[in-house]
Amino acid sequence: STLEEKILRELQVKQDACGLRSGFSAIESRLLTQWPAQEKLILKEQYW
Amino acid sequence: RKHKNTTITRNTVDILYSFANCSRFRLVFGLNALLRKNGLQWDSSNARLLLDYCAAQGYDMAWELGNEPNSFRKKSGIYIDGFQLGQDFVHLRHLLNNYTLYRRAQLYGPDVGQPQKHTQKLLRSFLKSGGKVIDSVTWHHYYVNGRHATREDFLSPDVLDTFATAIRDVLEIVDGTVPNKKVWLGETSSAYGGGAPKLSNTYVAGFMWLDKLGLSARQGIDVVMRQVFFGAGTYHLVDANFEPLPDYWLSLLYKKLVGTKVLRVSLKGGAQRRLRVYLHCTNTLHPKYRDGDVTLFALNLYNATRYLRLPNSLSSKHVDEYLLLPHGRENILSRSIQLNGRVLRMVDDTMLPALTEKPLGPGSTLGLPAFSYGFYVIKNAKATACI
Repeated sequence: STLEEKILRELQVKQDACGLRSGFSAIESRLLTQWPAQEKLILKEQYW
Repeated sequence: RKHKNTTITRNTVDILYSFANCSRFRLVFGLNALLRKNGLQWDSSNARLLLDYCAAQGYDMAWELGNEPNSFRKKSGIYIDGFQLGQDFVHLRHLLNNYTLYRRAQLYGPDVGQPQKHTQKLLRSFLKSGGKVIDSVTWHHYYVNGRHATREDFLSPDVLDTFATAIRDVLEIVDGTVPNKKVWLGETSSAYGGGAPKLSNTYVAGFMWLDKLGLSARQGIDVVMRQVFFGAGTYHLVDANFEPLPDYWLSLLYKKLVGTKVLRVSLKGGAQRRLRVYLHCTNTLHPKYRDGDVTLFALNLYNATRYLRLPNSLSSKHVDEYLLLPHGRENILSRSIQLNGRVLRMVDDTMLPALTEKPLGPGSTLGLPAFSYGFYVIKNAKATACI
């Protein structure tokens, strides 16, 4: 699993799966930081 | 080495499922059809691992097998004909039947691309071979190539009409092989390749989207799956910061106001290609509306205001107008949209704004400015089909 998946999994174990919002913000920022690079890769494949 | 590797772990599936579940989405998992035994039949061993895990977790999901099989040879060098793919679906259905949880699970396919000649042939032979085991026939549609699309394409009645032809082609094949089977758009948007930059994420994209929703319903397509909610490119409904884009607001209004029963409507005056109208029973889950109310939605592709007048039988009715116009200097290329003069934006991270109607008195004409679209709820219309 990726680091994000592990952290999310731990959060899920601790609380109700649909009540993750407070703990999720750190993951959300991390994923958003990674997104521009991922988007480039996905678009490259789509164009190909 | 042409594709990046993606590993889907149990964690990934857990997160995907809880995201869908918490968002009240239904998760449809697309299995990999390119895993083959000796290059012939589908190798289901990997799918079985996933099914074992999902069943053990009690995940209520639906399934697909393969994506755009008509392009398999071009994209991966593997050719699978329609007959074989149909047999692979039969195999998957048997596999699902082994799990109590998935005995009634929905199976959709074959998710073919545009119905061009060889795709039509593949779809026909697939349906003959495996049509009986699927719950809905799925196909994909994009109007144009995102790299070459222009503003004019997005406003062209000729381009919009190509979708009607594509639907007819698909329905003809379905009627000839598995009559009465539901037909869905399993993936669709304005332009392929991630969308058209500065077009697919702006007000102008709404013409293709609203016309597609109207035509789909009118021609009997049961479900339209939008590419994409969040993702790479420009055809997403919310941007990278989760800010809703014009097509998001349009979808929201559509869901609030438009019911699933479709009524026949036409315009007098022969302007039907550039002034496009659709009529449905109103969605009575909306607290303001009740059985018998009808919702008209209209697109004006003229470069001038056009006025609609309701027939005499409806001229005495009160109408709620929901007119969507672009906001800002970019005009129809704006990423911001206004409803009845008020810019639509989230109140905060979790709260949507009120979608406030503009009441029109009986006998009012419905004015649609140049290049605009909107919804009109005709109250107390007492349409028999809607009661």
